[in-house]
Amino acid sequence: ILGGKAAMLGEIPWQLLITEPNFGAASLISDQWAVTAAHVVNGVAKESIKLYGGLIDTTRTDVSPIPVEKVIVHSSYREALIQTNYNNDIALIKFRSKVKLGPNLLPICLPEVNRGVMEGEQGTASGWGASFQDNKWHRTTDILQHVDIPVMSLTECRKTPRLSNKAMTFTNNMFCAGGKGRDSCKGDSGGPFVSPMLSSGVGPHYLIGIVSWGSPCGKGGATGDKKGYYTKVENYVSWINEIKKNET
Amino acid sequence: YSTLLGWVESPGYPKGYLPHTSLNWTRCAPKGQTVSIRLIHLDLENSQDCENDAVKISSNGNLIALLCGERDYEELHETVNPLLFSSPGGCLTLLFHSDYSNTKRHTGFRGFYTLQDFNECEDEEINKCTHFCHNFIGGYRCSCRHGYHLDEDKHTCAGDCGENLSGLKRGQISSPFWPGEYAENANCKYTLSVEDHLQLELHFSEGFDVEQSPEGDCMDELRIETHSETLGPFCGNKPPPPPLLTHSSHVQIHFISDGSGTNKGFNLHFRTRDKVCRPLTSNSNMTLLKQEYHRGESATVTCDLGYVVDSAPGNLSRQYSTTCQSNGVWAPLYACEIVDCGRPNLGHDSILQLVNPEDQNTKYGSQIQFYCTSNFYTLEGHDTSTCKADGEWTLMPKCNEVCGMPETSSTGR
Repeated sequence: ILGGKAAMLGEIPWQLLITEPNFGAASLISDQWAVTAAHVVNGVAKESIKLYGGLIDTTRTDVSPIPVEKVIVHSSYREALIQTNYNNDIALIKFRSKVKLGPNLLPICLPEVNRGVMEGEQGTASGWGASFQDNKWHRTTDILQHVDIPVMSLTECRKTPRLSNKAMTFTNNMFCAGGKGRDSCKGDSGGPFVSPMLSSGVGPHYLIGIVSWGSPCGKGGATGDKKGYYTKVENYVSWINEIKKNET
Repeated sequence: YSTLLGWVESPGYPKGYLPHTSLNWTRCAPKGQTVSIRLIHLDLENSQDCENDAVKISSNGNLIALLCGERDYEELHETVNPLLFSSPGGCLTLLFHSDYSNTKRHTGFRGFYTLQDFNECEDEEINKCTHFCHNFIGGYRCSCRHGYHLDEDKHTCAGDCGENLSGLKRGQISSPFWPGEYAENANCKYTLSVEDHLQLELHFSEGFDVEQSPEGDCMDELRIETHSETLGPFCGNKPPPPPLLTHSSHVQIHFISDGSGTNKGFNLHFRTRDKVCRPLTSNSNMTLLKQEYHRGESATVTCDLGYVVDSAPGNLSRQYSTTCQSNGVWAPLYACEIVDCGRPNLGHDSILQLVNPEDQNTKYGSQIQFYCTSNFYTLEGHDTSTCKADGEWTLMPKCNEVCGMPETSSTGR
């Protein structure tokens, strides 16, 4: 997270940490399900996933990972050697048993199907990914970071950055958001973008986006205009509910 | 009691009693008899309220005579002696005393005491015979008019009635003395019994008249008991009960009267006919519903909604077929039991739990109430579920996770 600040325990209780085999995050959506980005868990064995909840500090060693029963990657997600299309970047994780909810571990609400994501709408992205702090770049942060950022216009989102000299695809299943010196970053993938933003103090908060992709954060410096792309969750609510129903 | 005969007299009689003389005399009677005294002579110093010299006679502690002065024999015989007797089985006490002086010599008193039989029949408090009372020495006994017998209480005369008419296929039954007034305190039992495939039919005659209070309660009553039900009580004087098809091979008719009234009673004739089956209506209904079914006729029984046949464990059918038997019984015959949804299997660690699970009624139509055991869940939908006729609960509420609401942490310093 660029331009963010440290979260307090219980401030973002739906935030889950994934440390292995890929570093990223997920969001708790019920006591037995989490949602993340497909590219974080695609192709990995469920037994190898180390997923934690109820914490903000990654250095805590007394927390046990939540055992994973199943990973369901969206069937339309396509992985490529050089990824230029993150369309349908969403996956569901089912826990082996229900987790015990508490003040530090609570689910995030899913949005209505046709809620819409408005230009200028302020939300909060959070994660333990790369940050620029104390004039230094850090690959990850120990304490969960969060930042309030506005949703950008479709016109701006369509101006996708070129990665590996390839044109990146922007679809209706995405939106982009960011601001001056404020962005999600590498290692935040799979984590939540919730609205209303946390600092508004108004709830409940809805998971309207999942951190998906963007330009390398360091490029253009730590204070330039940033733009991250997020999976538009409202397009997948029916898919999520259908899978949950079939799996119950 | 061998000593209960003799004289009682004042000390020194007939020469005269001295000052400061006294006598305390008591005799008690056996049960059913009294002790009496007949004074033949009384000559004591006279005084206001007999406060100087006196004879006090009391029965069981109650003063019945206070005597002094001079009384001639006739006066004693006519006005004093008739009072001097004890209660039956009680004690009679005579106290005599003289004071410190007499102005002249007085001879004193003399009386004859004896046992007397007490005539209980003349005492309404004691005599409870409803008909006749017979006194004898030491007691009494009751007897009854013709047509009555003495009840176990030895006082009440009860009308003789009741008969065992088993085996008779037709006949008459009537209250005692019909068509005259029936006996008081009657307790009659008439028994009718015929073969199993027959049932008894009762037809009451005109003139039915069994005592009824102005409020409509039965003072006397007629009841008819079959193997499955009791008909009645019947009373009143018009009209008689309708003809009764008892559906039973065995009938008992009870007629009970109290100790008063002047009513005619009842008369009925009975006969038999083949038994029929009656439609089953308890929590169920039958196809081709008829008033009665004859031997060999079949019907389908359908349990009411929410009831199932208890023919076999686990079989939740609502219908079965049955046939009328010669003895008026359906076979097979199953009860329609109310559906029981059972307690929903929520799991020991489920967030959703029942309120007061031990007290919840889980039968058809009843509701059970739920709650969520954790503050981090909210109950979706109603908090109740209803047991349906198919043995399933209506859609049960769900405990949904509270989402998107971090708990506001304290910022106090």
